[in-house]
Amino acid sequence: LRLPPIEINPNDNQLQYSYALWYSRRSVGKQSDRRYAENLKLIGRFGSVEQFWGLYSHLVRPSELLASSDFHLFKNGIKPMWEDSANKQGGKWAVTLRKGLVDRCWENLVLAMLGEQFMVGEEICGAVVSIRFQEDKICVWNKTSSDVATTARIRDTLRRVLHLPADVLMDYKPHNERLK
Amino acid sequence: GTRIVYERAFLMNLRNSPISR
Repeated sequence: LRLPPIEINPNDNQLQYSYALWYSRRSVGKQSDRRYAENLKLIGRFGSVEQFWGLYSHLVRPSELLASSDFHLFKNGIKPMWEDSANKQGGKWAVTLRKGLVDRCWENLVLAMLGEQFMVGEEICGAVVSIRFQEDKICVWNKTSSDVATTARIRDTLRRVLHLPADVLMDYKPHNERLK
Repeated sequence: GTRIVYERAFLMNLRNSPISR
């Protein structure tokens, strides 16, 4: 997938990174990797705060999506797949949310990521919001699952920016556990 | 180099500004 560079108006507030927003809807049954890739649809890309709002304000809220849908917001050039070279050695924090919390949590997470609030250098790859029947899920993907200090820092920032209640479940999984 | 860091409040303030494109 080769796309032209994102042009940014010089008057815009540029972000540290450019991002691409993807949508996917899982098909019924067990999904092959190829099928997963085919279901990913690129919605748009942005490199400034203004471009982000331009895109975001046209989107439905995650809670309005059909069940089994995901939004994936990843740094430009990183595909939201375990197999991408930026993700291969990585992992993700997953936060399970009861219904009713996902819109606010997703927006807080996105703003923290775009604003570089995680303070973990290049480590953040992207974030995913998953709408399911019973509950929703928010994930943050990072590059190096073996980097314990960084994954702990991401967890702490997540807790802080999402204002999570103490009883919310958070778990970390390296992607290679799944690739095996 | 310096990282471009934005607080939530700053980003929210730009939400309603006219889109630059």
